[in-house]
Amino acid sequence: IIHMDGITKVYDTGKVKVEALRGIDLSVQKGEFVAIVGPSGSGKSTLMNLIGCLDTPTGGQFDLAGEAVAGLDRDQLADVRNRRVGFIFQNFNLLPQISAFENVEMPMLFGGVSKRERRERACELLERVGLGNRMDHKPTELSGGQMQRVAIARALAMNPDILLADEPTGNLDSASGGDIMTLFKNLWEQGGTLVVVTHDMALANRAGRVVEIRDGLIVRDTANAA
Amino acid sequence: IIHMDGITKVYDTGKVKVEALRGIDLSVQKGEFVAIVGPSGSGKSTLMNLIGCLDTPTGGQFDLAGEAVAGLDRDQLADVRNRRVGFIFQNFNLLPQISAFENVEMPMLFGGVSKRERRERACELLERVGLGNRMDHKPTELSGGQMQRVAIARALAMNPDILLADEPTGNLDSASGGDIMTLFKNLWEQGGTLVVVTHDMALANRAGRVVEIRDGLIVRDTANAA
Ligand SMILES: Nc1ncnc2c1ncn2[C@@H]1O[C@H](COP(=O)(O)OP(=O)(O)OP(=O)(O)O)[C@@H](O)[C@H]1O
Ligand SMILES: Nc1ncnc2c1ncn2[C@@H]1O[C@H](COP(=O)(O)OP(=O)(O)OP(=O)(O)O)[C@@H](O)[C@H]1O
Ligand SMILES: [Mg+2]
Ligand SMILES: [Mg+2]
Repeated sequence: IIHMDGITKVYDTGKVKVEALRGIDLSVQKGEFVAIVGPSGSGKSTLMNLIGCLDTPTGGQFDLAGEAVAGLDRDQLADVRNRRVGFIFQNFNLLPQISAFENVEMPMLFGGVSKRERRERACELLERVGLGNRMDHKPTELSGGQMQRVAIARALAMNPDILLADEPTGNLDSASGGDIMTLFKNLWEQGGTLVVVTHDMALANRAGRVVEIRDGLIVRDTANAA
Repeated sequence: IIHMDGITKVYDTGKVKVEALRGIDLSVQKGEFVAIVGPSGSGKSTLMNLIGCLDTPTGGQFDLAGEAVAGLDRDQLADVRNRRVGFIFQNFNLLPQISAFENVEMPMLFGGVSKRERRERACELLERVGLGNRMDHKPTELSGGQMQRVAIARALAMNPDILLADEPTGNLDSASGGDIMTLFKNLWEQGGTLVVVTHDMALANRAGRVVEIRDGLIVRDTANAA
């Protein structure tokens, strides 16, 4: 469902030039649960942004769900993304001026879900991440870990085929982090594909496969070791 | 150096009302290293914002460095804070339009440090947190963990008496997190006072004392157990 061949990403802002990814070969089958680990600055978020089609590679071949991503136009890309990919950003990326409830509702609004179904689903997801009593709070009226859980609920709103999570438990205590792991496991058991960046080895060990990145290259992939 | 008696904090935005702190009694002596732990949403950041004088309590008595904080005017408060307190925010709070180097220099500019000394210290601190080759990057040109390390370097710029760190290693891998723990230990050994919120039990166990917060109250304090 994810196929990358020789993927590179260079950030070149004139003043600074960084080769964040230097040749990534990565294939993920439908229904896999992959953990991506590696030191700070090694290229994990850069890789996730490419998989999630939020950025384009500098070079290499990338197919998502069997389609060559480079061939899609912006609207097609946005549509594929909204329906099939749930993305949990490292910095949450919530809309600050609307409530937690409205943030979770957002993808369903774009996805053409009926009002009644949207509201039921947003309620249910916020309850499941433990925020039933914080639905009307705006992001600035929430704690760090609460914002992170709203971002997780939002990513699950369209029941995505692929869930991309960039450090989803960094701001959570072990109990809340455990609840999130259970949510991910449920999605996996329903046949979902998960790619999770994490520094939390407890979460990485729950995945079916661990890919380690260092300096923009894959240095270890338990799929190859099996 | 920190003395709190019956401290409460209520967030009341008209629509939502939350009793984030419901009567905190906390005394920290000069030279202590205190870890604050507790579930997501329990009131840790709220408490840190009060200790760091970034917000005012709803009720109770609070003395910092022997002075009743309520009695200081805004300028005196800002001056005490800049010279004596280093603050690492949960969301980093870097200025996005200037470089990592300029962000670390900022407190020293306000603190009246000479240009040459400012530059040397900013360089040295960025090297020590492992970002010697990222000094010219703006925050948007850095990874999550790199931004966090810039925030740590900035908090140490004025060699503060008190370091307040709200989840300083949430975005760091274990090696980078270990470097930060060493930095904190060094500051402690030089006689500094540290108060660190963390979900990372490895960091909490390196502290001299652990205070656990739940639902706006202190439920456990190893100082009392000793
Ligand atoms: N501006 C605000 N308005 C209303 N409620 C708020 C506001 N800021 C925080 N809260 C609420 O106060 C409670 C305490 O928040 P706080 O940020 O102190 O928690 P925390 O212990 O730091 O959590 P975390 O570990 O998730 O960062 C939370 O339930 C939160 O929803
Ligand atoms: N917009 C940008 N411009 C220039 N360099 C960038 C940009 N974004 C990231 N970088 C650099 O690319 C490298 C990879 O960044 P990335 O965010 O992918 O790392 P990461 O593995 O997610 O790290 P962390 O665990 O700290 O979040 C870093 O060294 C970073 O400084
Ligand atoms: Mg990252
Ligand atoms: Mg917090």
